[in-house]
Amino acid sequence: IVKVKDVSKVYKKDSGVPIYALRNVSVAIGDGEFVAIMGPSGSGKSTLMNVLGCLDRPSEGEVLIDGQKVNLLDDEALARVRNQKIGFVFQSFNLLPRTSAIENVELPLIYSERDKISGLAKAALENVGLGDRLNHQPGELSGGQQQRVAIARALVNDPEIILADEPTGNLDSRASYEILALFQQLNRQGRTVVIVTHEPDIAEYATRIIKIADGAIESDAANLNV
Amino acid sequence: IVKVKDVSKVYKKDSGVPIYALRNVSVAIGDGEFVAIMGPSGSGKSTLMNVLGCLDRPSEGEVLIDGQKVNLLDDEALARVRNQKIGFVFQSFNLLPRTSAIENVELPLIYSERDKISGLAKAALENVGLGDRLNHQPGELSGGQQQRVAIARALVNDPEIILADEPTGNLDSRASYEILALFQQLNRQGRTVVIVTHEPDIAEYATRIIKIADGAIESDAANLNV
Ligand SMILES: Nc1ncnc2c1ncn2[C@@H]1O[C@H](COP(=O)(O)OP(=O)(O)OP(=O)(O)O)[C@@H](O)[C@H]1O
Ligand SMILES: Nc1ncnc2c1ncn2[C@@H]1O[C@H](COP(=O)(O)OP(=O)(O)OP(=O)(O)O)[C@@H](O)[C@H]1O
Ligand SMILES: [Mg+2]
Ligand SMILES: [Mg+2]
Repeated sequence: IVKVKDVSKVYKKDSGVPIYALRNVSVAIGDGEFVAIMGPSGSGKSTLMNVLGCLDRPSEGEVLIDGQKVNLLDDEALARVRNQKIGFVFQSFNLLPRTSAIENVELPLIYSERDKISGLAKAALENVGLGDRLNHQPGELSGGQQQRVAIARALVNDPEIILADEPTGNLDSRASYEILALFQQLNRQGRTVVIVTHEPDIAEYATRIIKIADGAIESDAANLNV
Repeated sequence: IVKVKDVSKVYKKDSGVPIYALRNVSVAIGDGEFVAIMGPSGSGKSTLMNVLGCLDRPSEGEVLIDGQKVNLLDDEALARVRNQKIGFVFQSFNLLPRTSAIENVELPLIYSERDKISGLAKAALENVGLGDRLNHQPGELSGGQQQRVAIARALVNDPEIILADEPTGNLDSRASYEILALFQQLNRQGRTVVIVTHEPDIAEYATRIIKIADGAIESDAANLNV
């Protein structure tokens, strides 16, 4: 359902040595899988997620979503695929600061023209325990509450593919496991889930674990402990 | 060395019920202690840290740094105390986006007029493993690298008191333990360290653990496992 083939991402910084955030990475994720991506800080996990999620174009290689080569699409067409099929939880949340939690969560609905259906944003926030924080702006929320708004926004459009970049980094154990249980439930209902995490306890929820180091895949195997 | 007495922090949101982020909290942290603060998302940890670190004024109660009542100081005097005595690692990093890593880390030195001493900012970044990222702006750094710039900035002025709000939330295990080892070393050299964490493994490094729930102290005890 989501595939990258021989993908590289290079950054050239001043006159220095080019930085290979990704080098020749190939990953194929099947419909309905639950994948965890792990690896050290700076190893390329977010870069890989941004390419999988059509938020960033690779320097080389192909990206296919449902068999369609999306690296060939223009920005507008790419944004449409993203909005229809993918829900993305950003490592740094990316919430609009002057906008309430409920309005932040409504954004993907406006784009997919589903905002006529009232109550979706409210329900999404209730599902992550923020029913009493709907009108708070991000600056009026704790770090973990902001993270949960970002999660609610990723899920409100009921996407086929959920890509979550360190979705529990700011959450206590109980809130982390509530979020993971939510992802597991969505996965059992047929959604494909890919999460970046640096915590082995969180990775245990996945059926497949991909390890990345220095921009390359180090290992990619079934999680035998599930 | 840092003390809050009967401190409360109330937010009034629209016409709703006031939110007590902190209610009658009293905590006294002694010179040279290593304290971990734990608790659920939204329980008041960052609010308590901001009050301890002179970044936010309580609605009620007293805040004392080295015996001086800082809640009575004006903003400029408070900022001076903060710059001289406290190094703060923010949960959301608070880096200047258009500014390189090394310039971000130099900021506290400019304020304390120690920026004449060259190499301090570079050394601070090298100590957190970012010697090869000095000229990158935050947007050109991974989440964990941004977090480490925030840590370097908190430590560059060699503060007596280090307050770190979830300093390892975006770091893999190895980088987390490197940062904790660094804090431990600074603590053995006499610095007072207070870290908010939601990970029990990280809290194990502390000699005292404070648990907070719903804006109030739930427990405050020595860590018997050290
Ligand atoms: N715009 C950029 N210019 C230069 N280098 C960049 C840029 N963006 C990212 N990098 C570098 O690419 C590498 C990979 O970054 P990436 O964000 O994918 O890491 P990550 O695995 O998500 O790390 P973390 O666990 O810390 O979030 C890092 O070393 C980073 O410094
Ligand atoms: N400006 C504000 N207006 C209204 N409520 C606020 C404001 N700032 C914080 N709050 C509320 O105060 C409570 C405590 O927030 P705080 O940031 O201290 O929590 P926390 O323990 O650090 O949580 P986390 O672990 O998620 O970072 C939260 O419920 C939050 O919604
Ligand atoms: Mg990342
Ligand atoms: Mg917090």
